[in-house]
Amino acid sequence: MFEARLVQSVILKKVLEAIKDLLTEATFECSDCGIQLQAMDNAHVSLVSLNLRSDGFDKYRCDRNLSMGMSVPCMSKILRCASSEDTVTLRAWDNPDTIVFVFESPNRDKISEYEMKLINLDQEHLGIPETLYSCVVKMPSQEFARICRDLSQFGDAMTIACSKEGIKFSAAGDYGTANVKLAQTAETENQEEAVVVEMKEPVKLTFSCRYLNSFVKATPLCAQVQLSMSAEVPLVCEYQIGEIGHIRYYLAPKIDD
Amino acid sequence: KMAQRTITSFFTRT
Repeated sequence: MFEARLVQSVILKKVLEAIKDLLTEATFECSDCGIQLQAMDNAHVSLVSLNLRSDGFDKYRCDRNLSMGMSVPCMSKILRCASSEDTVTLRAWDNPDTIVFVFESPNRDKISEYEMKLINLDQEHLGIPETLYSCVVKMPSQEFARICRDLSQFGDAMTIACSKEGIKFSAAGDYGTANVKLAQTAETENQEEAVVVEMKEPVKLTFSCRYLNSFVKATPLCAQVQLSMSAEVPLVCEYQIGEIGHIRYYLAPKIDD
Repeated sequence: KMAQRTITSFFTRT
């Protein structure tokens, strides 16, 4: 059988918020190591990779590997039924047709169970090549969300340029142009507020704002976001999920036609 | 004019 318990259901609630813009259905791969998901959006422009390690759960049991196809909107509806203080347990039997979500209130006086039908999905797994990125930027996730929101008012696409001076975001459209420059912060400052640029070579890439604005739905998961970039390869936008794992978004760049 | 690449043009199906 499969059973995974998280005292903080709010983590799973936030994970669903972070994927529901991009994915309508996804296969959750459950093994001894934990729960993994890899799925592309419908247009195959972005890829979501989620990893929740078994040791990050408060209780975890997986007797045999399971691939569970789930409707993301349905799962999101169910998780919205959990209070943030609730404990969540996911439960399925071997060869399951359904998965059960159990929510328990802190003093266990309310227990809710939701059973969701699983769906058969054609699994398409992509091999992500090991890449040494030219630029890796760590910055406050709220700042990144704000910049994506602000700049998307000016154009459909946003150019991210990274150099040793810092990181520059720009957008251009019918109304005019927008530019936001962030300088590296001094090492002594608060880590959550830090902007850190590790650069081997300067990089300038252009991405669709729509996807970036979907990625920043993960902002509540982590105070910092990591952006990894190299010329002419997908951007990696990564958020740590507490002590349990991470969510990575890969986004194909726009290129000159 | 810029064109949107797909993720499958970078990552191969396994």
